[in-house]
Amino acid sequence: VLGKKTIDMDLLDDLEEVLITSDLGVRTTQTLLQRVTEKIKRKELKEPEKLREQLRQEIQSILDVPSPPLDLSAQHPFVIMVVGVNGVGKTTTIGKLAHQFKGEGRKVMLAACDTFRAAAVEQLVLWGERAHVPVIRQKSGSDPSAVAFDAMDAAVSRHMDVLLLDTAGRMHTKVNLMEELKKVHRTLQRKMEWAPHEIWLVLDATTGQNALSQARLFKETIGVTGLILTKLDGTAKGGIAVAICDELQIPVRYIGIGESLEDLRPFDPQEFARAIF
Amino acid sequence: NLSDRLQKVFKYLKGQGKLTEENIQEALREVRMALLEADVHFKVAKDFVSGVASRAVGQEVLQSLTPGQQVIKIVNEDLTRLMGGKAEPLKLTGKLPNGIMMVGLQGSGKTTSTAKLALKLSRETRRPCLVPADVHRPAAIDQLVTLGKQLNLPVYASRTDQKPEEIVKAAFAFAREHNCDTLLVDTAGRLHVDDELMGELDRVKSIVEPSEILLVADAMTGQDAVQVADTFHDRLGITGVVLTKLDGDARGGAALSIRAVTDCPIKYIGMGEKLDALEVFHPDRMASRILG
Ligand SMILES: Nc1nc2c(ncn2[C@@H]2O[C@H](COP(=O)(O)OP(=O)(O)OP(=O)(O)O)[C@@H](O)[C@H]2O)c(=O)[nH]1
Ligand SMILES: Nc1nc2c(ncn2[C@@H]2O[C@H](COP(=O)(O)OP(=O)(O)OP(=O)(O)O)[C@@H](O)[C@H]2O)c(=O)[nH]1
Ligand SMILES: [Mg+2]
Ligand SMILES: [Mg+2]
Repeated sequence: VLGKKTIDMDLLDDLEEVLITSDLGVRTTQTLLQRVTEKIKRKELKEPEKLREQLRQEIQSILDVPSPPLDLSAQHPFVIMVVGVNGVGKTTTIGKLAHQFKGEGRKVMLAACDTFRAAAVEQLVLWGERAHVPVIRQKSGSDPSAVAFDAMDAAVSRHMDVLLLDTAGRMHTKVNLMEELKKVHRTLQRKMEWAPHEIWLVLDATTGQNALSQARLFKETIGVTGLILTKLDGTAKGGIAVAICDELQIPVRYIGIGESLEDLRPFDPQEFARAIF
Repeated sequence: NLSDRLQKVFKYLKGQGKLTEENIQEALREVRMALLEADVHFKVAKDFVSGVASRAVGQEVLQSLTPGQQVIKIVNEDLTRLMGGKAEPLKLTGKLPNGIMMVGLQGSGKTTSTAKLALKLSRETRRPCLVPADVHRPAAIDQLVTLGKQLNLPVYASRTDQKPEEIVKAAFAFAREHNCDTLLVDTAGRLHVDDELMGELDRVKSIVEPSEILLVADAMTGQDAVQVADTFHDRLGITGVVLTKLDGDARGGAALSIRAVTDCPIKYIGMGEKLDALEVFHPDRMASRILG
């Protein structure tokens, strides 16, 4: 792609390859290339470097979903539900978020609502110890909604600023598991009028087009107010985020760049677009 | 879906004798799009489609099928053949206990698949024991110990203050004590670009001398599947693949990408979180799924 002197078919083919191999997907890639092709036809774009810059700008503006700034002080406690399919990094991300929010001077509490998977509660308890925050839990096999109920009581009585709820990984296509998630959601709503204040869907950056299906179904079932893209320290570009932001208008709030407590960054659309080109 | 799109492409082809370069150009474009939408890698999709082109051009348009159906038939056959043609079993040979190493990226399903495989082997009258060699992830050892207890199979009691190399070394004596003929080694998830951790895996391999090194890969993996599989295979020598989470709605194009770049067979697929949700891989079923 570098070193091209004129815009020609080869350059557009190369750009198509960059976009597809970054997981933007066929449809988003075609839309973006069509937009720049229009500009080329109208002689508004003549040089290859300008073309790449234009694409970067397009990607950045799609990712810049207009959304109210996150204000965790607006509610007491501020309740955040963390959801997503299996293995994407929900539990680890909650550990990182707890560390982040605690560093901002807030009192944070975690709720172990994954009562299903082997050692899920133990895993969150260890993260709670690393971040020095309390974890509300019940014995394995108990109802996730019961843990959510208890956690809300504890967060209020102990004057917590933020409550983060970890949920079990689940396929968005499994109706009974999505029903279980709805029940946790309803439990929170009944305990506090506007809770949960945020529902964050965690997506693995190595995931391809299926991430769009995940985002659509989670949004449709319980509503999603933010995305977290993990494992960006690998070689995957996470380009499916562009398709998701475009279609569903959900902002990416944070990215995960590793397995340790500090490996969390606020999302930067410009940096993300740069990493693709 | 692809059949409908190919029907459209070919609706003026009735009564023309052969599939020619021109009349299948558009059809092949649709096939390539379908593969990319299914997460097949860009280059793998390109190579695959040119393979289909050379098979299709010059074929007589058959009486029994529409041209669209004919192209799909060729694509399906090529996909099935590329992904291994038939199911391939584990090769557990040599001195006992036979070692099986489960490797791959973070969160792909290694620990769960290790337990699932242990259950399957025990039902096939082998005597497996589980070896938790992940000392990095919080409660990883706990996770495999819990699963082993559910299955009533022996699990070596690793501790987080041990090195993976020490754990697998000690696991041999453990296997002999419990009269086990198979060692199932669960390793920590790691990035293919983490040189140090890939080196660790190499050291574990030289101690275990495994009969099988299975790359556990997530069926929803996108374009990255090629880089990951290529690097793991290059550095370790993969002998097979376990493709997990096929109970979701991911098309699973990663299956084709991984096979294309490593030529290693997918031996099992994960079809759920329960420990009996491990099935033998069928290339023809995967082909239909990828094509949507
Ligand atoms: N490299 C890397 N690994 C990560 C990142 N986030 C999470 N992980 C790893 O991904 C694996 C899965 O993380 P979990 O937090 O257990 O994922 P989960 O979504 O809670 O999984 P389930 O509860 O089983 O659905 C662990 O090995 C984590 O260390 C990240 O940003 N980068
Ligand atoms: N739905 C579904 N979930 C699966 C499947 N295989 C594994 N899982 C789930 O995926 C998540 C991650 O599985 P693990 O076995 O912890 O993955 P791992 O590769 O050992 O993770 P790390 O050790 O952190 O790298 C868990 O929630 C599992 O229950 C599958 O075939 N289908
Ligand atoms: Mg979890
Ligand atoms: Mg594991």
